[in-house]
Amino acid sequence: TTRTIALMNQKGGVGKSTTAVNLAAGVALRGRRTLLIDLDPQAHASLHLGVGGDLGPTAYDVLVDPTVKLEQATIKARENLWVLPALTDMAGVETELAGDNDRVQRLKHAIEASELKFDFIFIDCPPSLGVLTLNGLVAAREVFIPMQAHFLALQGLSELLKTVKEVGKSANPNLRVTGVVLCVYDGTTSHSREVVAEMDGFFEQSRQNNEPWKSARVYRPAVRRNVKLAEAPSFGKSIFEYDPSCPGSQDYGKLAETLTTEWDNL
Amino acid sequence: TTRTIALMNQKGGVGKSTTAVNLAAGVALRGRRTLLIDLDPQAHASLHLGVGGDLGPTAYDVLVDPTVKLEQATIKARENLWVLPALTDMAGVETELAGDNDRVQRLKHAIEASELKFDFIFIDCPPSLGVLTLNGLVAAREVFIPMQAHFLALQGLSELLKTVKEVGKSANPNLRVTGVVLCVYDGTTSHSREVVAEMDGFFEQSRQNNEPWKSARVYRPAVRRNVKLAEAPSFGKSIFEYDPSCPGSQDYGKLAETLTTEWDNL
Ligand SMILES: Nc1ncnc2c1ncn2[C@@H]1O[C@H](COP(=O)(O)OP(=O)(O)OP(=O)(O)O)[C@@H](O)[C@H]1O
Ligand SMILES: Nc1ncnc2c1ncn2[C@@H]1O[C@H](COP(=O)(O)OP(=O)(O)OP(=O)(O)O)[C@@H](O)[C@H]1O
Ligand SMILES: [Mg+2]
Ligand SMILES: [Mg+2]
Repeated sequence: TTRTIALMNQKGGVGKSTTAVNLAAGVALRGRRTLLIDLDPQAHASLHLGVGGDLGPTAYDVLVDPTVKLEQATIKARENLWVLPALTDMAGVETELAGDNDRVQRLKHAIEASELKFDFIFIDCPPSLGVLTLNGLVAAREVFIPMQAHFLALQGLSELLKTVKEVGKSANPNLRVTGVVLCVYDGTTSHSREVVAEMDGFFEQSRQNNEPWKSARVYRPAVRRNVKLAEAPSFGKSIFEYDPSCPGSQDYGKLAETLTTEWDNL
Repeated sequence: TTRTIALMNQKGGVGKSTTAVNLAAGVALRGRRTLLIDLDPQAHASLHLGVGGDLGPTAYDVLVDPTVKLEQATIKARENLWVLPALTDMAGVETELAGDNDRVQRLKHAIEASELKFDFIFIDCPPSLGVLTLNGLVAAREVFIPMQAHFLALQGLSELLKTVKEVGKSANPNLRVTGVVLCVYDGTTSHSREVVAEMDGFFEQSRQNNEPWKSARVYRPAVRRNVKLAEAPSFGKSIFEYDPSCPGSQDYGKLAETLTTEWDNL
């Protein structure tokens, strides 16, 4: 089985790329064959792991040119970890695919057509709801929502869930929101704990209904604010390579452990 | 003289709204007639001050309907502080104005046509470069860039400056980037200090050339990470109302003091 997980949140700067990179690195370190797909023209995930600077085919080419196979564009970044990199020219994809009927299914088709087999596929989405994110949502089976435990972030959550539901209905009926990953978490204040409690309660209530987030939960641990996580990208390293014992490595490590255990039980 | 300052950064979640609200509140507390314009369909600035929930005209109406005057849509939120609120229906503005030749000048025209006089006008922009942000950049005289002292944020800065230069050239030749406001700052690490030093150096070098950011500087103090700043919006209060002595109030207070002193010297 492959777990295909889109890290999605239209809000910017909430921790999507940091989570995509470090969860991918974490499960790869635990022996799982992992693909990290960078769908963001900012290319932060690719930059973070030091991948894709050369002029080879990228996620862009795979989306725009059906003759470019996943195999040609994917780079082996680490043991067990492959990356389909982004490049800033991906900003043009919206225009290029504008006319095509299958424009949001390009990534899905490329993955299905590929000979490569993975245990985990993580898809890092840009902070928008354009054709790039839609390709991610259509190719995915699960959605993780990275977010921060702030009042205003909570306001945006229900909007986001409705959006995923809409996309699912029209283009990917199997799509489920299975998790929220709390990022840059400051547990020292009652404010953040209240926001988390409200989220837990919301998802608990949703177990009874038939929404695509009925099996979603707020993953633990929350990823604590740790400047090491902000530093690691400037060295082209995952947090585990940069500082294996820091809080960032502990938190993303435990999350990766949870994901691999869940996968074992599938 | 009116200082018209757009808080602009295409990256999401960097501190634009927190800065727009608290600088506006800060200079209003110092006796300056202040207008805060919320150009973001997320309406965080409006929510933050508890303004605009009723069904009166909003920034949206001012942009889309030239017969709606600033006076009709502006609400007095506090002593010396008026707000032109946003509503989530502003997301439709892109489509509504699509055909119009003057679509990025609507806000500028509305301000010029108004009888209201202000010492400061702060414009909170959404995290995108669409018609809403463009209205903000065309109506403004100055641009402040709220950002965080991280490696990846620095990568985005030069792109951002080029963007402002482009817009200035084609639609607002007097537009200048005059400041960077550092948000959610963690000065305990060498990483952030290195990023700030790099920024200082960059702007220092730019003094000699003829770019629209040649008189820009990284404002001090950097606004430290302080959870009170994240809590205040859920009470509909500025940081000064919520907790007048916390680090957030100290930092935004000093910035507001600097802005009013600069204004006195104009
Ligand atoms: N737990 C954390 N502690 C400290 N810094 C963090 C943490 N998580 C993320 N960051 C930093 O916060 C910034 C934003 O994170 P990130 O790039 O992962 O967000 P994003 O949602 O992918 O942003 P975008 O919407 O631009 O794609 C980055 O500089 C990152 O290094
Ligand atoms: N100095 C700070 N300390 C702690 N939290 C902060 C600070 N500044 C901002 N925040 C919080 O960070 C989050 C993002 O800030 P804010 O909404 O101001 O960013 P933004 O750039 O306006 O986002 P958007 O791009 O969505 O408009 C908010 O929850 C806010 O309360
Ligand atoms: Mg990202
Ligand atoms: Mg904002």
